[in-house]
Amino acid sequence: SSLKEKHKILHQLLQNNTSPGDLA
Amino acid sequence: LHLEPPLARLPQPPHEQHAAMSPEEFISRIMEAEPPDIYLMEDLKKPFTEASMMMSLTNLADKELVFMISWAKKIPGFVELSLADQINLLKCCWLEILMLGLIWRSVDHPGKLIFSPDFKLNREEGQCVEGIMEIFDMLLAATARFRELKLQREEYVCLKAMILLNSNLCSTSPQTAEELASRTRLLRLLDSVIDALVWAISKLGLSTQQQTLRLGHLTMLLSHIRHISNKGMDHLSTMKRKNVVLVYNLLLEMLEANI
Repeated sequence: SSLKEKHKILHQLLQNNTSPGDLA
Repeated sequence: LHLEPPLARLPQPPHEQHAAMSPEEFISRIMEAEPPDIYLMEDLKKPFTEASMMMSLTNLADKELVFMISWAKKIPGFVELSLADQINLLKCCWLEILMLGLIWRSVDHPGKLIFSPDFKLNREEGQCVEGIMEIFDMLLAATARFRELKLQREEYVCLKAMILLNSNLCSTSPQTAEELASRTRLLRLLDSVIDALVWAISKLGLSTQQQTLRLGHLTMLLSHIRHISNKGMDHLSTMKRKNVVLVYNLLLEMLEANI
């Protein structure tokens, strides 16, 4: 879980299906 | 010949589809995964200052990183790795991946670095940022080497996937059964990428010996990219520490993982 906490944005992007276009 | 970990001898799980793919199909999948052209979309005021150039470089890197995660997820087999492996691989290789993309965009433009279609720099423009000229020169030299080798798009996409999958192989050793299973999947995935690169080289009409030499030359260039990336990481950390540039969002997270 510390890895997930340390890499919140990366973890979120790996886990969800948000397209880069939505975030850019 | 390579030593297979014990789990590699177990029957192939149904989700490891990449192992059953032909190299041609695998390359086709990673070609489709390629991110689109990413624009900086800033009104560049020239001449650059140290702060303005660093801000443009980091803004672009932050945008590219979001697309990089999406690219990695489209590589067949990547999302079947453990989440810890996915995170560790990306945090180890992100700047190498950005740099190989930059090299690919710049390969037909000697003396220039094509960061994006709307952000192109000459070598001399690096003078305004302390310490960046050395990195620009190393990037230009690596680009010139790829130009000499006439790097093909199929080879480029394989090399990029190799950087990702190889980035963390020697820094950790699996402890739990889950980690070992993920490591085994990772090694199989690397086999698929190497097979794909060998196949791409075999299509170029070279002799068997020339194909072997090309494989060696292309993969040896990856150690130079790792070296340039380490230099770049140190440089960016220094720029951040000196408050030349404000680093935020995903770029900050990735940079801090390497400090």
